[in-house]
Amino acid sequence: ALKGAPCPACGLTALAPAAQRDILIALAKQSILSKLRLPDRPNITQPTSRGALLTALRGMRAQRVDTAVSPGMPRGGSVRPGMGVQEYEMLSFAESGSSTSRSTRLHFRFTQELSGSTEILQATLYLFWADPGPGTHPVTVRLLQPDPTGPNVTVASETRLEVQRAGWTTLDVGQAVQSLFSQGSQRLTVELAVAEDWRSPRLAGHSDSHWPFVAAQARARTPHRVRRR
Amino acid sequence: GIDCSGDSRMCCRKEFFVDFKEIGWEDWIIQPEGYQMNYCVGLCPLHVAGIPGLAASFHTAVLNLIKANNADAAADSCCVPTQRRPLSLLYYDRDSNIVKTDIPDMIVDACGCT
Repeated sequence: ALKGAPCPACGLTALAPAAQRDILIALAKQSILSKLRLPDRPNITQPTSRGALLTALRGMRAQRVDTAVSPGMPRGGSVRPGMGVQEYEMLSFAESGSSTSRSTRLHFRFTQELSGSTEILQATLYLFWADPGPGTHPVTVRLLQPDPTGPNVTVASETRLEVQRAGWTTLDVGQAVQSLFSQGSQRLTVELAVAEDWRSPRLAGHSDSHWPFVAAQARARTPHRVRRR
Repeated sequence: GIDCSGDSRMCCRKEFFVDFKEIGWEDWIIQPEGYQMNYCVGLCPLHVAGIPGLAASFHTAVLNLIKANNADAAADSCCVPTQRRPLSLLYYDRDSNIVKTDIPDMIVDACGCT
């Protein structure tokens, strides 16, 4: 309706354009936050370096191609959006944990919004080894998760790798992340332990675009949507 | 569907772009740069109930129902979205993880009368 004249459909007087704009922007914010199940916009304390982000996105895309090619990988069926299910792809970059001459701990946090009614379709840990030096170096990768009965951590799984050259190594951590979520916990700890005299596994530095990350695909059940016809 | 232009009063789609930089959200939403928050607005007098945006045969069916059941008794017809698509977002969550998701039915592509 023209400014000031009552709206022919609802009888209210038309809002001034500025007031209308403010209301629409408030609606847009509320709609996006509620659909992402965020109580408020997140405050970003440590944005990821652009290099690390691009490297990780490339890894994710490659992983998706692998999944498409090798049907054997666990992959949820394609679900039509709007059917009360929302799919997410997530990149969680490692936080440095405690380290000794023989081991390094990395922590990965998963968002509170996704835990609970979330099914992990796939989760892969990406580790980049910088200049391991000559020969083959055994590395034990332990996935630790908080012990629900106390302050300690339990070993969810242990894998032995043979590092021979610089480059990326991937590890399927889907099971460990799924069990974390079902316990309502959001933190996965990865411990890298080396044998013999090999100095602590040479992972790339935090600012480097080779910093370890977990790429996960998840499916969250959203409150059932009633579709009116 | 019809896009609103000038002072059109009939049911149409109004475009409205929310620029994430303008609202100070560009630090946590990596992509896209904004949200096309279109909405439906305008009148749906009975003779246009069920107009395009839905199957034309639906329009005829509605008109026949109105004729058969005394037009006055017919309920109002409303201007609603008839085609929508998802909004794809790449954003930082509260743990500074990077999440990509498609939020279904967030962008209105067409409007029509029920």
